[in-house]
Amino acid sequence: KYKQSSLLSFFTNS
Amino acid sequence: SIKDSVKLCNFNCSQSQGITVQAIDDSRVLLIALKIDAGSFQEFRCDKDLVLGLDLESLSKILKQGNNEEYLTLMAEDSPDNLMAVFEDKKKDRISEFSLKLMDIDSDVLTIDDMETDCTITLPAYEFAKIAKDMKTLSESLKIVVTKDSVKFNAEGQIGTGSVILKPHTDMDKPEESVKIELNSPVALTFGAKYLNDIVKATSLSSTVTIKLTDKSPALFEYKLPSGYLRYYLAPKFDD
Repeated sequence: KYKQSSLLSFFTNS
Repeated sequence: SIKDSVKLCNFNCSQSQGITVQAIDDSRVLLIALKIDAGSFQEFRCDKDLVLGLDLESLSKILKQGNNEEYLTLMAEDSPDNLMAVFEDKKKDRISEFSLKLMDIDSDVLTIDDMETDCTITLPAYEFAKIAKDMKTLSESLKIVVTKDSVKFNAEGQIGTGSVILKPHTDMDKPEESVKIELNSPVALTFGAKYLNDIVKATSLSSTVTIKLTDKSPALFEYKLPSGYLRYYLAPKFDD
């Protein structure tokens, strides 16, 4: 019932 | 501590920063940031900034060759193909040398901006490890709910539910046993139990762990080293 989020939606690729 | 989360890592070496590592697990859920300051070492010399691409499983095999009481010296040339590891006992009558092949690792590097933090919790590292391990047996998700007078770890699974509630307290004799909550606003966030169990593998490195939580944002779990830190950024789970 939970969906795992990704770090890529919070932090920017440098 | 991190070899179960990431296999290949670039170790960045510089005279001013010491050794820094940023690595992201394959699922892009957990980010590891390690900093070992130059002052952590008896001697640290880095004439030219260097990136050492290491297979952590291989590194671990080499490091296990030494005894705990032995001195370890790590050496690399300017444009190295190998990392040299030399173990010496105190009397220097036993010397063992290893060379580890280096790799070219093409890894994502993420920019982590300074985050606003809704709350900061500091608790004994072993306490957090026990909660993470115990709760994983109940559920694959662990919810952390923080208010000004408690932090609650809550698991809901097939066989039932469980929760551990910690209240802030100060232990004068053993400060590392204290539980501290600094709160700007209450937070409730859910994380994958598997990842939390990866994080607590760092438990032996520090007596306390600091957890920074912000609504709808990745959490920061920090283990302070004598001179440096091991930080984990973990993306939360959301209600589907």
